[in-house]
Amino acid sequence: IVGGQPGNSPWTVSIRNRAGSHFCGGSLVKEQWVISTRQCFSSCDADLTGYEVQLGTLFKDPGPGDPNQQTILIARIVCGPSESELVMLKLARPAVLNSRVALICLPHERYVVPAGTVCEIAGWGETRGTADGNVLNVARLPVLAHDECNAALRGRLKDSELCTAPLRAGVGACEGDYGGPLACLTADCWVLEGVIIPSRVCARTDQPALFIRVSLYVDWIHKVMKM
Amino acid sequence: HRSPLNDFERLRATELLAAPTDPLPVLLEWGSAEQCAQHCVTSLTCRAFHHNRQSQLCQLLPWTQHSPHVQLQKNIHYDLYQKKDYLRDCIVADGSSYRGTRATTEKGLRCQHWQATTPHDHRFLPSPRNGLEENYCRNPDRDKQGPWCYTIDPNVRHQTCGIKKCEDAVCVTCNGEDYRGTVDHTESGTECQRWDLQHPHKHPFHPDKYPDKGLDNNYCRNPDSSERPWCYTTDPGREREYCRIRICKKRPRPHNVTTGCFRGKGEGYRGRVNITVSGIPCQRWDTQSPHQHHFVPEKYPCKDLQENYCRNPDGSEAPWCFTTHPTIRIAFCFHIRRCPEELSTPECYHSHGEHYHGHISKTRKGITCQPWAAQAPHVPQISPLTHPEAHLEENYCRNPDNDSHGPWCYTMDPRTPFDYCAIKPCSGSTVPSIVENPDAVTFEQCGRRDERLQWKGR
Repeated sequence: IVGGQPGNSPWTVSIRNRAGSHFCGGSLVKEQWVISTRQCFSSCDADLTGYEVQLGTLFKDPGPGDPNQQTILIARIVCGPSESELVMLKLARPAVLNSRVALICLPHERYVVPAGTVCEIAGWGETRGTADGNVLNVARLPVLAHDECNAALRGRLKDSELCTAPLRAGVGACEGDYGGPLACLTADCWVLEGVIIPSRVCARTDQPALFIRVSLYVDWIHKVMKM
Repeated sequence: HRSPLNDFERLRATELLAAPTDPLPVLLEWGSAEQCAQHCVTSLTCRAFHHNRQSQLCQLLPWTQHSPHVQLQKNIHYDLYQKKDYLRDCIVADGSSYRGTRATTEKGLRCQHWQATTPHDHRFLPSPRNGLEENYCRNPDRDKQGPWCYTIDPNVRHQTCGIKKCEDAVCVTCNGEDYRGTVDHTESGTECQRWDLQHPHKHPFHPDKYPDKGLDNNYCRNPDSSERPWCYTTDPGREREYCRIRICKKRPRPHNVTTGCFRGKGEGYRGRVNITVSGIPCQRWDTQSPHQHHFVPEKYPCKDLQENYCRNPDGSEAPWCFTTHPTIRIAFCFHIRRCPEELSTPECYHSHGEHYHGHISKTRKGITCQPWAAQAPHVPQISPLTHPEAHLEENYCRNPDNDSHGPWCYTMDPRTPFDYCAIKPCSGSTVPSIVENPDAVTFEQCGRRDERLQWKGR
């Protein structure tokens, strides 16, 4: 996260490969389900033996004694509908919810976040020197109206994408944050409205940032968890 | 620090079944796999053993999978350990310990039985110790050319069998990540430590954690994209060492080469993106500054480490590069587009495809659909009984629950309950665009956090 500061996002998880290295973020939407982006995984039937998620700690690489850290193996990956760029990861066992680990809400189907809503991104990714890269960082971004964003992107915006406005200070997600949440406060609850996807440049000050619009895929998410 | 298991090849969840006529194997003994191996190594007749991980019982066996009238069978309670010398089809050193079943000479002559003294009389008669059995090639006199035998051709008394040394039997391509030969010594002659043991050296390469790296027994492997196959050694003073294995002459053609996008982990990506997502130029592979590294282009001939292009020489999640920023060593190049991997057919569907009655019966990944009326591999929650009006015929793609992402089906892949089909929405299909804000929404049991738990408190 570039232009952010250390913060607390108890639904944000660190996705780690067999060597235990963090490589992407994710969001805990059910005790045994994490949402991330397809861009982080080699294929829809990737063998994720030894891959795991880490929750309950603010540290990217916590010491052995971190009191609330949970590390859970990933059992399965399920790819979302075409174009969605979403994946769901089924954990080998349910996460234990506590003050450090919480579920983020899923939006209502096809819900549109009102323009101007200030949402929050979180991750352990690249800070480009703007904050401590060893801890979880968060940053706030205002949602940009769909048509305004479409104009700024000269008509290239897809229905499945959600925009936040560029900030002069250069605030945004970067390498290692992909798959993490864009969370917006709605009715006093934090709701997963967007998923961070790779962009060509981090924290642009001249273009809106794009996220996967989760409300378009909520029916698929519920279907996967049900089935 | 040498484990007795080093003499054995392990087959997981496997049992060696013998024909009923054979004498029953030696009684069960109690102990760890290493203790069983110790018993087997000291026994003249033992060639293999079953080890039951739960009961810690082991059964010594006087035969291997190459013996007559035996067969391998799946059995999740047992691991089968067989002496390498009886299984390997190559020799170590002069092949004195070779106990394989080759029975022809290098010129193709059949070997005379060691028991026999015609057409050639000789003094090498079988004994429990010398391994001379049947008419298999052996090296009872430590001949430098390796195992040999008397031949059934009266004009040729004996001839070498020409069995290759293990370091020559299977050659290495590129950096040997897919080497699966049976060399188990390093280039200095030190024996390798088994991958499934953590002594004398602790290490992260558990065979279970890296199922695709072939970390069998104590064979030389390359699980971490080093320059060539290596192993942890049984010498406590030397953690790991390269192995000497013949390099294949032919270099394999890289498969899955892409340039405008990357597929899978991008190991075949040969495009020219050379800048990280954060806009930092990549460091050239042939320089060691600002970051020192071992991915020297000439040592990784198959990885195309040209210029400063994003590449994936070590099987990471995606193409990556060293960056020219002194404090940022490595960055993924996730901003390179992934190649679309989905199949698609000329058919299309309108709206959500709830009225699609075509005959496509494959998912977008090419997996065959499960018939709607079937109960396996997935017990359906939606079936012709529950949705009689949805035309759930055969295993055709349908949309009985009006899924907004189109026709789908249960799949024949046990790991994938359902997936969408290889049918695209018809262009201009009037899927309602995003609904403006619905009436006030509420949420339960989610999205709350203890705002006090800010960083300061930590």
